Amino acid sequence: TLKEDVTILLHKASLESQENTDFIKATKVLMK
Amino acid sequence: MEAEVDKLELMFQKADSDLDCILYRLEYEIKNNHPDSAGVKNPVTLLKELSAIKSRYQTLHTRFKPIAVEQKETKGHICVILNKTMTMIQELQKLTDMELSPLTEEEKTAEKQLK
Amino acid sequence: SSDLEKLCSHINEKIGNIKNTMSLRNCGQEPALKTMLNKIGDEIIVVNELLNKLELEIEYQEQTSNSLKELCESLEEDFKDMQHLK
Repeated sequence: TLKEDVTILLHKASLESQENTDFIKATKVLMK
Repeated sequence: MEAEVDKLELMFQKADSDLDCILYRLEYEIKNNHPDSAGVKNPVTLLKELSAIKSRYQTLHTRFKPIAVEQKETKGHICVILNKTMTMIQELQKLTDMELSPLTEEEKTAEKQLK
Repeated sequence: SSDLEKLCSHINEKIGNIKNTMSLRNCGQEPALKTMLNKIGDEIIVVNELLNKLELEIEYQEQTSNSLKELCESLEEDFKDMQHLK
């Protein structure tokens, strides 16, 4: 249903956000 | 032939406006029979809101897809440059015979994470 | 023929709308349907709130994309400096 689709996309987007935040943090550690 | 086409076009236009009129009168009748009461919307309003949220979801989904692809590409590019940079540091270390401090725990974790 | 097809799907879409609206005509009478309508109304509110969250998340993602690009550019600068150093 539409509600499930929205929930899935929202979950996917927030997972990606977390992954990106960790990635940027790790990269900055190595750049120091 | 031209006249036939014009006639057909007029028929389609009339059908189109008749359908609009039917829909309008139907919606008007339903709104009259079930006026919005406190917290309960009439069926026509709900039908319109349903199609509104469907198209809003489509818009957001379309907006999200290219972002995810672009991020993947940029992260891949960052990893390539980081690897080249690390290799370059090792080469410079050999060239200058300099002793670099070993990676800290935090850096090791970060390196592992990026790998 | 594609224009004719577009015209037909346009007319069919309108007829579909009218059929949907016709089916709503007796919604108000039966209590069961009335309850169903209320439920749909509540669900629409929930989905709209989820869509608001999704929109915020996507805006955040767009900002993150820009940060990743800036990071990439600054890494490339560093790498060029090192090449020059070497």
